[in-house]
Amino acid sequence: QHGRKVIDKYNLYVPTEGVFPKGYKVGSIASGVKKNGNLDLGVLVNTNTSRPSSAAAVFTTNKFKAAPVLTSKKVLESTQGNGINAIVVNSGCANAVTGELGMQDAQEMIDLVNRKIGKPNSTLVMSTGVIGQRLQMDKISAGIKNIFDNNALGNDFKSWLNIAKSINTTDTFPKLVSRQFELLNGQKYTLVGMAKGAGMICPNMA
Amino acid sequence: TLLGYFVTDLPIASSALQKILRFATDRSFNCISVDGDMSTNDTICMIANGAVETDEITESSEEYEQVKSQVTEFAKTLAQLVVRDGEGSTKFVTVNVQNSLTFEDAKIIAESISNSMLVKTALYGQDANWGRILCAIGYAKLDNLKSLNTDSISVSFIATDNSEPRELKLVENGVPQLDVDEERAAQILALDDLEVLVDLKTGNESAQFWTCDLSHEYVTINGDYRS
Repeated sequence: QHGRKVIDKYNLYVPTEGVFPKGYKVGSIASGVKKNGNLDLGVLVNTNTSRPSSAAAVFTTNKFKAAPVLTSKKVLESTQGNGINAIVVNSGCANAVTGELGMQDAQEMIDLVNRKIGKPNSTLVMSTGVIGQRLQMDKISAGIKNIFDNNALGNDFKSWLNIAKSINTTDTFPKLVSRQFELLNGQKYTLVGMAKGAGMICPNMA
Repeated sequence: TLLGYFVTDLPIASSALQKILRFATDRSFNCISVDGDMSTNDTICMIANGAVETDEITESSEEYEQVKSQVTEFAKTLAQLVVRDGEGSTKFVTVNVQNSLTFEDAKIIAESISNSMLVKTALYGQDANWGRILCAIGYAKLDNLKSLNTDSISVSFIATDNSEPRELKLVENGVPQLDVDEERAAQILALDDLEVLVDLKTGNESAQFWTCDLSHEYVTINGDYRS
């Protein structure tokens, strides 16, 4: 019982400002998948057109890979990591152990975003939440359309913090880190990262 | 489930990006444990859009190693935040295994300690139960015992607040310290951040894992997840 105490982790670990890389916009929405009405759907879009983007990923080595894992892997394999311009993430439902229908749902999420950004085979998908339930695609589809049609994409701190919140499940705080780095040649660049996870955590990704 | 993504405005060739992400993940997200469970959905991805006007980073670029190192440190920061959340955890624990014959063995031992429910409950209860740490080292799934010599192993708690003595030895060269300063142990274990140091003295490789304590709150949260 010595250990019992309350730590205000939100105040300790959530930033109040950030520096963000050029050429990205993010948006998030409460689609209604989460029963508590919290943000549960996020989209990140690359808006830079000066040269093609590149992408890479590592995935769970669990034998029961969820539909979004298999679908994103397929996208990366077919594109060799070139020309990936968007990520769509939902929380509240993991779309795992959902069979062929789950694969179709993951692909539909990707297709919707591809159509909105006008680029085929250009989106990765991630999901997190309860295992063994199908995605509520009516809510997810409406949410994706809503983000694009209402131009809810931004590159300000609040937009980045909100998309970090949108991927949370039982997390007690959103995990958002941004930092500017300098190369040996003096060129500066920026990295922003977000993660979610609180339980079921001992990854071994490859 | 662990999900995460990094995006950068640097131009990085996709093959270099995959190598950088793999290297960074193996030293960050693949070195954390909250409860020892691996999800069906764990994914970390990275996009580089090249909005910064500079030469593309490839494996042969001068800047490649620098970017790899910067992404790795960045990934560690993010990975550690996941452990700090830890669903009701109250302590952030660095398990540092050093002087192993191989990096792989050091990592397996660090992971074994980090996943032990009994080590984690002892940390929650601020109990300097070094026996559980040794036990977890002993059942670590090593291919062989070349990195593990029971006559040379030392285990310590390390204070993270700069107080002295910084190191509290629990086992030294295989010999348990039966007169452990329990008062000092209690002081160290009361800290929010802790370090467990395992010195194998069988080689020069080391590995770090980050874990947390296991609290009542964890059971409360996960006993009622689907609803």
